[in-house]
Formats: sequence, C-alpha cells, structure tokens
Amino acid sequence: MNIFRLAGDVCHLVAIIILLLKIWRSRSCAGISGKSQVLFAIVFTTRYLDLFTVFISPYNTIMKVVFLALSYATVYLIYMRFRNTFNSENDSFRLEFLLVPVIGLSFLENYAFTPLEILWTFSIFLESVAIMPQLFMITKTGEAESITTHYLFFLGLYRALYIANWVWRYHTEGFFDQIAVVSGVVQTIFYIDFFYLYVTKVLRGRGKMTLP
Amino acid sequence: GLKAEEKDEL
Repeated sequence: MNIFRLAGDVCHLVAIIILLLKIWRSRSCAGISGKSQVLFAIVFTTRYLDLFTVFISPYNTIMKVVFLALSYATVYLIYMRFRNTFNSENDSFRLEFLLVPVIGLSFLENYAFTPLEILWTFSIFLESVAIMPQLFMITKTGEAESITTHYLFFLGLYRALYIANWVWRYHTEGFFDQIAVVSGVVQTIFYIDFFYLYVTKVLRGRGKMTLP
Repeated sequence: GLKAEEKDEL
C-alpha cells in the first residue's frame, strides 16, 4: 500500500458518498445516469467475488464491503426510492454497446481462463467505460449540476492517483499489472475532457457546468 | 501473469 493508492481509494469513496448524499438530501436523481451506477455495481460485484475466498487485509475487505453496499444503495435510490425523479429518456446510452465488447475482450485478454479471472478482467474493462452513460447524459442535456461535477471530479482524481500508484509500484517493487494499467489509462482519458470543462466552468463559480 | 494473492488493489 502506498500513499497514491490510499489517496485514490479515499477519493473513490468520497465520490460515491458525494453522489449518494446528493440523491438522498435532494430526494432526486435528476441529471444522474442510473445506467452508470448499475454498471459500477456490476463492476464491484464481479471484481469482489474473491471477498469470500482470499483474505488480503482488513482494509481490503472493509473497503470492498463498503463499495458494494454504497453502490447498491445508490442504484436502489435511483431505481426504487426516487424513481419518479429519474428521467430515463435522458439516460439513453445503449449499454449493449459497452457490454458486448467488454465481455468479448475479457474472454480474449485475461491472465487465466478461469471464471474468477475472466470476471475480474470483465470488471476491469467495464469500469473503464462505466462512466460513459453519465458523460453522454451531460453532453446530451448540455449541463450538469455542480454536485454531479464534483462527483465526476473525485472519480477522475481516483483514477489519476491509481496511475501514480502503478508508476510508484513499478519503480519500487517492479509490480506491473498490464490489464489494469491499460484499462485504467483509457478510463482516465475519458475524464481529461471533463476535467477541462470542470476547471473552466465549475471552478469559475458558475455553479452549473453548461457545455458550449 | 498475476497470481490471485497479488491482486490487492480495489
């Protein structure tokens, strides 16, 4: 464990909590892509199956349980509790365009052709595109509430810190996880465009981020 | 390739 990974995990946790609190306190999920949240719940479910088979550390186990619980709570709030505030017509990204290539690739490119490895690889590839429906919704509606942009900012920061973590681990312990790194870089690239908008729009005190 | 126990990242 290094400071980059710890900071990354904390940013990830902060992002998930920001979104959950926003939905809970505003009692609305307007502007939130339910599809992205479903994809994140699938990412955690398929990645943390080793929760019951491999014990790595108390931190690892607790964070996995927390991420699973919070992501399912978010999906529950969107599709059950506040479903009447969910504008599904704006959340129109075709998930099959993401799931089919990701499933195919996880069968082609993996470390071992075993169910656990393929599911882990699937979760890595899926995480890199899971934010697409949310970014698509923002480009479609042309705006995002500032809380949603803070959520995306912390999510992007978590990915950027994970890249720093991989650089650090490569130089200090020669650790290199090719699938995770390639997929993580692709995922972070999606956020770069958003980071630019975030800094030029939201941080300039406009409150709402409106796309040009 | 990576062994399962090395997968300690979230």
